[in-house]
Amino acid sequence: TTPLDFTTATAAFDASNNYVWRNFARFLDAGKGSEVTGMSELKKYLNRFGYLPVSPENNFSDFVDDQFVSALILYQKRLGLSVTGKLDSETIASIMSPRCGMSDLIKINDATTSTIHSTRR
Amino acid sequence: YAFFNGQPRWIRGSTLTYALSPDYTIEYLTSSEIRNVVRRSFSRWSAVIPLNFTESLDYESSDIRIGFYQGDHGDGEAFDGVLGVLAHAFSPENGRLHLDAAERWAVDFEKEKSKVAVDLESVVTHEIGHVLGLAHSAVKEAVMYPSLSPRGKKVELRMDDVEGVQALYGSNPNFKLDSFLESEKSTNTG
Repeated sequence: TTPLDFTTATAAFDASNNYVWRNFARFLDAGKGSEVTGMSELKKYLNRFGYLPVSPENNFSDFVDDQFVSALILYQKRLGLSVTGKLDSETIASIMSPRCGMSDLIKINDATTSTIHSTRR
Repeated sequence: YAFFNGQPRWIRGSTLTYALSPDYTIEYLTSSEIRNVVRRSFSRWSAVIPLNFTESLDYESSDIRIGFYQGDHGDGEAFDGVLGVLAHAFSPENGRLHLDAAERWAVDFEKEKSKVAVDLESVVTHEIGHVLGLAHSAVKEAVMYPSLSPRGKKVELRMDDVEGVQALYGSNPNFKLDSFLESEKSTNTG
């Protein structure tokens, strides 16, 4: 199976009005430096799955800032997506896809490790 | 493939017991449908590692405890309704495996027509990987890749999954790499 492309993703998710991540589709192509209402929800998503440390004030802004872009790059690398640092359609489709609740990265004293202990032969 | 920090694994013997919660379940699938799916899911992992899984009727004393939970269910990781987070599990030797009761779980997409139906066997197979000590994989085809499309199915372990779990537990003596690679090739061409 391959991750949904953007149109299929949004079509499938439209079927469920109360789908929690449905609104992420609005952030397609949101550029660095822009402020998009609700972006803080996407930052909470990235925080939950280990990509974006919580800010000292324990809240997130709606700005597409450097830290957010770094988290996005980490997300794209970790999940085998094209590493663009942008909210492109592949990345949005992946973010909107239903998933496992386990974090992708391990937090050690809130410092996110870029890799989980892994061994490859 | 990837592990949790410290590579936790089960060391209490070659057989683990599992049980479905008698209280936290769903009604629209029969108990035998759910039990068949769970048994198949465990058998995929036991085919590649020297570990057996036995179903138990004594939920509380089972090594692995599986249940369907709604919203905030007391472990700090609340479920979020339809789609979104589908399930989660805990690393060894905790043994808890939780499925979001708000999903529309399916065991047969011929019968279940919902656009947002989620394949129970795919998710259970994935979460058992966590119970055994595997973290998320970056390989999209792998069972341990974190996301699953609605009406998508991903139940066959891939080489990445097998390498990871065998790195933790060793290989099942009956596991034949050649025949596994053959079946993976046919899955790929399929």
